[in-house]
Amino acid sequence: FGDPASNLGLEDIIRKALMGNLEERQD
Amino acid sequence: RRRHLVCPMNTSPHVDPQKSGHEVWEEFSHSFTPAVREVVEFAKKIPGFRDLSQPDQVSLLKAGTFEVLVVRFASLFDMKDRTVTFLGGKKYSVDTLRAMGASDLLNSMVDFSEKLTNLGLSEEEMSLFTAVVLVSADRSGIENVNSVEALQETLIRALRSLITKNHPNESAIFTKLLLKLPDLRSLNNMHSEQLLAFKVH
Repeated sequence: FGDPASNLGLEDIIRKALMGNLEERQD
Repeated sequence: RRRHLVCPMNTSPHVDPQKSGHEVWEEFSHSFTPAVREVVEFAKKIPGFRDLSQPDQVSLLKAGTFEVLVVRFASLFDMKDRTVTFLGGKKYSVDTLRAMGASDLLNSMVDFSEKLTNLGLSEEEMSLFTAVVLVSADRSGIENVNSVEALQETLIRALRSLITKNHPNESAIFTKLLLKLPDLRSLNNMHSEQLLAFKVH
């Protein structure tokens, strides 16, 4: 329980939202 | 035992007692995910943010999303009526939420929102201030501190210039805004403690 942001799934949401943009860039 | 979710990022503080803890958590996550995505989209538009390393972009967002949301959703807290509007659109009084188990964090957030709103910032000023909140070189896990620091300084200079231009007779506004940064940190810490407690229970 050391990382509230990870517990919340926040990191996953952030990574996916950032990655979406990377994919657009590659296109 | 009755449970409540007093975070306004929910549609309502009332929790269906039939639902399991996991279902409640899923629903909560469903409510705040769009807001978090908006924060990421906002970050992408900050000039220079996408030039930072991807791990540093993630670290800044992980550490600062709550603070950005506090600034963006300050209008949910009505200090005149002492009410909080939840994402479902319904208002609840601070006293009601306190009775549901809300901690001192709620009062602190109402106080913060009041002080921020009283500064009467324009949308552009608020947006630049939000960028300054997000790009902080002293967040944990930052790998390239110099790059983040350089961007942070550029943003702070831009904010000072904008505030000085728009409020030539109110030089204290910029100082007051910078003093909001430690206030936000403090709210963020209190919120993290709440999240830990919530998850444990």
